[in-house]
Amino acid sequence: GPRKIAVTLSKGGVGKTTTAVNLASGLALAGFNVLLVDTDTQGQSSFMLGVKPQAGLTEFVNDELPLDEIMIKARDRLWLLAGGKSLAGLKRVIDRKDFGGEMTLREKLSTIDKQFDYVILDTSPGWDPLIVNVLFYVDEVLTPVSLEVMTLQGLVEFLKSMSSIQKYNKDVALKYILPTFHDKRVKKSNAILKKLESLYGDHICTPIRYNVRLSEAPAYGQTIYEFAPGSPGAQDYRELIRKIADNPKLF
Amino acid sequence: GPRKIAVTLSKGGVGKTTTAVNLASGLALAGFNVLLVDTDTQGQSSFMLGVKPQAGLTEFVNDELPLDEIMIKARDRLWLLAGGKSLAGLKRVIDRKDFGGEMTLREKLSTIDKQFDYVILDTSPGWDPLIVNVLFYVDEVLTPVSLEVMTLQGLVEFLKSMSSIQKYNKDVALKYILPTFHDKRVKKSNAILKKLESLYGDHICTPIRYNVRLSEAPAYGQTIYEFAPGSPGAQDYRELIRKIADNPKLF
Ligand SMILES: Nc1ncnc2c1ncn2[C@@H]1O[C@H](COP(=O)(O)OP(=O)(O)OP(=O)(O)O)[C@@H](O)[C@H]1O
Ligand SMILES: Nc1ncnc2c1ncn2[C@@H]1O[C@H](COP(=O)(O)OP(=O)(O)OP(=O)(O)O)[C@@H](O)[C@H]1O
Ligand SMILES: [Mg+2]
Ligand SMILES: [Mg+2]
Repeated sequence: GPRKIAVTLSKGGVGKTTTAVNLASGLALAGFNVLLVDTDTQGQSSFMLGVKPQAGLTEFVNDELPLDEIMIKARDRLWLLAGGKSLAGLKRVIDRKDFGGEMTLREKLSTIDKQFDYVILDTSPGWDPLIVNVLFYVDEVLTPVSLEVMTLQGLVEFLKSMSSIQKYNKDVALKYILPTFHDKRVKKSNAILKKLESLYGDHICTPIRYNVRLSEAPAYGQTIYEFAPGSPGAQDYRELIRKIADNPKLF
Repeated sequence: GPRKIAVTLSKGGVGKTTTAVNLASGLALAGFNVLLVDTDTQGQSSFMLGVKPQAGLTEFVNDELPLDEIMIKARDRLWLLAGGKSLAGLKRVIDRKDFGGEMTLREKLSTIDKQFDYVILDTSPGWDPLIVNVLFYVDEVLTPVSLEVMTLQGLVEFLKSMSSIQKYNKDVALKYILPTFHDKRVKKSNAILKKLESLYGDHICTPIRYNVRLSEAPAYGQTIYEFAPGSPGAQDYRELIRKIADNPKLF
């Protein structure tokens, strides 16, 4: 079956969507078949890819439309199940179930995910029944961690919440901690990176540097590889893809 | 009664908590009596002030403890009703009501807020029943807006959601748009500031500059005025207090 990776952290603005979109599109460029699932009411994965979806994950889970009218071909080998405000309706459906609500996503996604090499899930900040659903579906978790004290505190709290899920889902594990917004000229940035490495050494990926190109690309609906292929942002996300695909020869 | 101000935006990591805490503590320094209410399950307002609460907003709304065992004196003239994971329980209480759930916060806070000059509310990213509760309680909304395309998109979506609340609460209005993370050397930063000013001119406050001191202060549980009183971050938040208190002579 596919590798299923949640890109998640309760703390806001740490680079979840930027990572989910550039990871998914980079894997597609490298030749893999990728499904990107946006589970955030903000719907920013679609925005970053320059697509305006008419329907998405909500309509898929509720069987409101056939799959070919919902799943968007965002790029070659990259498919998207969009998020957005309609997900509020999906949360109500999940909440109303007396039991098994946490399996809602898993039950539906497992009917379509076999055709993909990777399923990447973007998630909303905070903690809610939809994030719990994501953690009952995936095997692997990647947490983007911006190099600031408030984010470290958010990581500690998130890992406590995740461990309560792991009692019931033995298959889900934190696999990658991705430092983001690394600014080598800022002493604090390096100090927090050192602290992360001392606490979680074996999970830490090569950091994504702060690179303004990453924040500009969404204005054009382009991935970083389209917008600024030579930029530090593009280099760093290619390095992440090599690590995740366990293939240093990619790109 | 008190001025009631929500510091809120659905987009993550734009400076809501940094603003709520430094606004509340700055108003207290200026001589006002301030209640800071943290409605976020992340509970980061307490963390930034260096306090470890045993109880907070959840226990207050559910009448589990007397007020003097819940409300924390965080600084002179600054009181705190803490957030944190127990707020998940409060959300369930709100959801289970057949009607009037959106008034839960207002009913409880209005029993204690008369003794304050200001009630400042920190909010979680995203959109959920607790944020709706906040918008049915306050009269004024302040949105911190980091100067990036993804945040602009989040602002547009947030204002649509807020307008649906305004149909039912005639008293709540967007009063302040606070640009954050302003980096004058970055062309994009200035361009987005110009765009904000053209769209929302009369609401725009003097921007808060990017200043690493603001991200370091939480490590010591200090406000920016305690940690780095001469820093650009302290200067910019003092300017915000002058604007909000409508008194250019403060500080
Ligand atoms: N390495 C980077 N360098 C510069 N800007 C970045 C970088 N990574 C992300 N950004 C920008 O920072 C902001 C936050 O990133 P992003 O929206 O991906 O975070 P998020 O965790 O998905 O936020 P949310 O919690 O709202 O979902 C965006 O404006 C994005 O374009
Ligand atoms: N003007 C600034 N300059 C530098 N760093 C800042 C500034 N404002 C906030 N920060 C830092 O940026 C990060 C995000 O800020 P903050 O946590 O206040 O945002 P938030 O909107 O409350 O996030 P969330 O959506 O998770 O609640 C924090 O690490 C904070 O210390
Ligand atoms: Mg996001
Ligand atoms: Mg916050």
